[in-house]
Amino acid sequence: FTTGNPKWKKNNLTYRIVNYTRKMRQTDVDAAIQKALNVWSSVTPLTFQKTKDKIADIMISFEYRDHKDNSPFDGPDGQLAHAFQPGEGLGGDVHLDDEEAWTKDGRGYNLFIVVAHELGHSLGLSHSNDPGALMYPNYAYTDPKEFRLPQDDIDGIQAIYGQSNDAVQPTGPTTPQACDPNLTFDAITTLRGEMMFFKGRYMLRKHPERSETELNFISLFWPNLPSGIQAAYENIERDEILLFKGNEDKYWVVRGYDIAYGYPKPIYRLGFPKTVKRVNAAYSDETTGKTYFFVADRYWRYDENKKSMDHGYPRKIIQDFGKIGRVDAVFQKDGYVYFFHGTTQFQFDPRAKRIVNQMKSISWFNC
Amino acid sequence: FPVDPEKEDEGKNIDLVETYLQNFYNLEKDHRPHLRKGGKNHLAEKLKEMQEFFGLQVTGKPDHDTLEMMNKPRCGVPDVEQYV
Repeated sequence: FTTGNPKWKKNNLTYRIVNYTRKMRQTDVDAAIQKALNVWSSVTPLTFQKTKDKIADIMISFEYRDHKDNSPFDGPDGQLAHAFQPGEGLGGDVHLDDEEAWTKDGRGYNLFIVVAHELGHSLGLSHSNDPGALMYPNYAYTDPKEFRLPQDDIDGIQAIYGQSNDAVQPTGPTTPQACDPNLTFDAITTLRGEMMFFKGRYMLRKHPERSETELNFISLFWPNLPSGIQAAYENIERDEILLFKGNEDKYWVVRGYDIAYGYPKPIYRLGFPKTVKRVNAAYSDETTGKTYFFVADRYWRYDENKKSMDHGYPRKIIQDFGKIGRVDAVFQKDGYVYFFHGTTQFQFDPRAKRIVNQMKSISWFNC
Repeated sequence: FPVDPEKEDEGKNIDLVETYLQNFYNLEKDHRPHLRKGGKNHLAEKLKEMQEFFGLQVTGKPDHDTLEMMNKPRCGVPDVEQYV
């Protein structure tokens, strides 16, 4: 909360768009601001009404350098915007640095994301140190189409204004913490010696030589794949990783930081029947050139050299991988295959064809 | 003589750290402490505050991770102290 706990004394607030940037079409600016207001009105009893000429509670403007509020902007990058806590006069106002490359998508700075953050200040929130929160001070891109207000922000704003009037209370995503014993994973892959653990719109990155685990947004590396990676594997020979997104029945090939040309492609190109809509987990055995795809309680085997599925598949996972029935994520490292199901991890020896160890899923994070 | 590039970078880093802490951690502008100065170091204290907020290693020194964080685009509202 902002020092002194300032808040609006009424729930029906007014806003005015004082001017527009030349970097975007006016209709796109209007849409971004409307969407940003909805972020907060959908989790609280607050409403926002647009005014055109009158002084509004929240005046939104694009400003250049010194704009007479004792907080000059600094040109491109650096400080993107600021906003004032609830109150009279400047109170509640949002100032956007007109020298930024404002956009409606992932290039430059997404106006919706920045305005939504600033409106948090206009309503009385301070900065959060949760790196996944909207109120985290640093800019992080999220595809506006996939944006969901994180729980940290919902908790903050509802502590000031109370819950939404809707019968069903909204909930939001939480930021994964490496040492949370309840942490589960969507997908895991190795990548040039590191391990990448995918969860929602995040990626936990662990380098074997470093003790700490780095938390990043997937969008930091691949803006076109901002969330929901359900399976991933590394093809060491070709120095690429393949990523599968849930419910999209498509896959992407990534080389370094770049998505290979021509992707995404439908997973049927790999030989899956049309009935398969999503891949839960995958790993590639570099010694045999075989890739294993896990779908529900079955698995397929793909030959990377012949570029086709092997005959005789799918087979039941439980038939060939000990007591493992279903798989959330899997990867291969140093000759062993590590299967993840919920908070449990199984170390499988493919030579002996048996499980040799059972650990917590977070065992890789030196907790 | 040409400026030693490393020295030039170091100078830029000190400027960045001071400006950042002035903008976001209420470091007084006329204080002008220097990073290599001994004794009570107000700047180092502010730096520690910033490092703690961002979950960085709290060293009070402008290490690589701290400088990287300071270079990221961000909201202009300070993290501490009242804005107005």
